[in-house]
This record gives sequence, structure tokens and C-alpha cells, in this order.
Amino acid sequence: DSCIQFTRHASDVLLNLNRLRSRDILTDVTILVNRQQFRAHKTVLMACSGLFYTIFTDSLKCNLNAISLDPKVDPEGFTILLEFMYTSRLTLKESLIMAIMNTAIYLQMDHVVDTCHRFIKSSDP
Amino acid sequence: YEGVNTIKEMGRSIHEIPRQE
Repeated sequence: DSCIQFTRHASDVLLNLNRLRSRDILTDVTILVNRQQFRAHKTVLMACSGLFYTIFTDSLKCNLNAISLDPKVDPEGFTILLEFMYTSRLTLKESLIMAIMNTAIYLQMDHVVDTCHRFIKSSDP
Repeated sequence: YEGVNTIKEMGRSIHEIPRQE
């Protein structure tokens, strides 16, 4: 027996999901971060973040169409993490690293938190 | 896929959704 593994399939699907997000197609939730609004797909959010997984597996909360995050969350940090969820690319800037890491801790994105720790260590002279 | 010969296909796997129509 043979099996054909399409090695680009996961990234092709993610690319299409990101295109759907940019065109606001089938996005089903608005995330509010300090008055900034971000449209997204619940399934993508919960696949990437422990916090969103907990929210959207809760039968009382899963139908919410808007979620307000803690006002301490930095919108720029959230922008970078949302972009990461839909592209696999994490843009780490020294000026924003603490905002990104604290947002990743809040969103329970443990592997991103570890990566931020390593980035901070490697930048430390 | 133990016991299965896996052939790697490197090309695009699905259609590409346009950025904007």
C-alpha cells in the first residue's frame, strides 16, 4: 500500500484560513482588546490558545460573538499573536517582547512563552 | 502509516483562496 503525504497541506490550509480572516468570511467572533477589535474564527483561536479553548468549550460561553480580554492586555502584543496563529510566523521585536510574552502567558500559549524566554535570554548581553 | 510506503507530494494541496475578489 502507498500513501501520498501532501507536505504543504497544513500550511496551505492555514494560508486559506488567513485569507478568509482578511476577507471576514465565516469569522464568528470579535475579540476586544482595549477598544481595538479583531475578527477571527473561534476554531483557530481555540486550536492555538488554552484560554480560548477553555472559553469556547464552555457551553455557556461558546455562542458569544464578542469577547473582551483583560484591559491589561497590550493590543500590539495581541496583534502579533493573532498573526502568528494564522501564519506560523512570530514577529519578535525587542521593544514589544514583554507585551508579547505577557499576552502569550494570558492566552496560555506555552510554546510561544518558551520562545519569548529564549529570545530574551539570547538578547541579554 | 506503519508498513505503508509514503510518497511525498511537495506541491500545493488545495486551491488558493484569493486575497480579495
